[in-house]
Amino acid sequence: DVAEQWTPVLLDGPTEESLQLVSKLKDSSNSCAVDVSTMWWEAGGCREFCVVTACESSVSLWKPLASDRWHKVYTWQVGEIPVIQIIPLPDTGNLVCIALGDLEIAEIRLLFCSSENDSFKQSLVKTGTIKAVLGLKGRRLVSSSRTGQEQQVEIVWLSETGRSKDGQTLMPPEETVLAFAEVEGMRDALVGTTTVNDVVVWNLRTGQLLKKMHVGYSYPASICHRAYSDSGLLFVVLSHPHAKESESCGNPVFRVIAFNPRTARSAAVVFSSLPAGHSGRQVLGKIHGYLEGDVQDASAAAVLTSGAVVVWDLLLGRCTALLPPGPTGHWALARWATGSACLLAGQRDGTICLYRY
Amino acid sequence: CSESDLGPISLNWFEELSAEAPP
Repeated sequence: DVAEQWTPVLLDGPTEESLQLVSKLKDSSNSCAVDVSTMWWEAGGCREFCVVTACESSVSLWKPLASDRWHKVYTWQVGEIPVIQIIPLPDTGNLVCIALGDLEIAEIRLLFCSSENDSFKQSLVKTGTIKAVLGLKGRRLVSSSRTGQEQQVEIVWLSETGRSKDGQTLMPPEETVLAFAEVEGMRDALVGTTTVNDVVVWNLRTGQLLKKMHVGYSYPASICHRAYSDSGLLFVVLSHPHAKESESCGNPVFRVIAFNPRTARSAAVVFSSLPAGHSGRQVLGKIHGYLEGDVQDASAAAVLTSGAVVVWDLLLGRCTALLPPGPTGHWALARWATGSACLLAGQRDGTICLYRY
Repeated sequence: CSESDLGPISLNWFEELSAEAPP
């Protein structure tokens, strides 16, 4: 019955773009869920898709069983500082990072599980006043942190026992970096967004700051999610956490902006707005803002303040599916599984639903 | 997007900017 009630509502999307409930897991600890992510479990040349859930005081690893059931394999206890974010490491098995802190990230830790002897460990990667962090391909982690007026943008290489000795510093912009995104199709490039709505580009190999490109103040506090290099242009997916539905045009939650890095000029390519108009209101019942989101390839998912999850096709600029608030509560988390067309939607009570997209 | 909006486009922008930017 519960599964039926959580059947997603389609917003004029083709059938193949729908969300299908695949399985559900629930932490029985009754702790408030703060994040969910996925990880590859690698053993004996095989890869297994696992789910990682976090509450304030612990992080749990879940492995799939037969019949779409999930088994909690291990729980890392993390101590005094609350967990606020899981930081997945793309293309890396048996490792995941977590951010701990209160309002800001104060500490990053590496959680490690050995496939050989089923041992589970955790180690400290970094401490400080950390403003942004992203797991990169190739077992790397990039972060921006502040010490007084000084900003440090640093890449650390991760070993199975924590951070490696070697690291690299990237040239920081004057303004604080709030988010990072790897550039698909360009291995040595990294982009970030700053507090003054600049998109910055780095050369990861040399650490050079190559360009600062202004986005404009119409949509403050833009956050970069993904970037793609194609035909001499840099396409950046930005989200706007303060988007609100508007009668006239509908403020976009996500925008794809094309930048010419040579001239720093930009042009908006596609807007993806909050569900608006009659059908949106019928489904959601009230005007809603955007809380948080996640982007993978051309698909974006976001949790709205109404407690619904909305999925967009960023190339079409259109909502393709909507999960209304569940019978047991509002959605609080929406994440794409690494490397698969699977959406994880979570509620604060620890219920995580996996949908095939 | 066209060159009239965005200015001259270079397929090698990353290498060119890396050569021009301070080390």
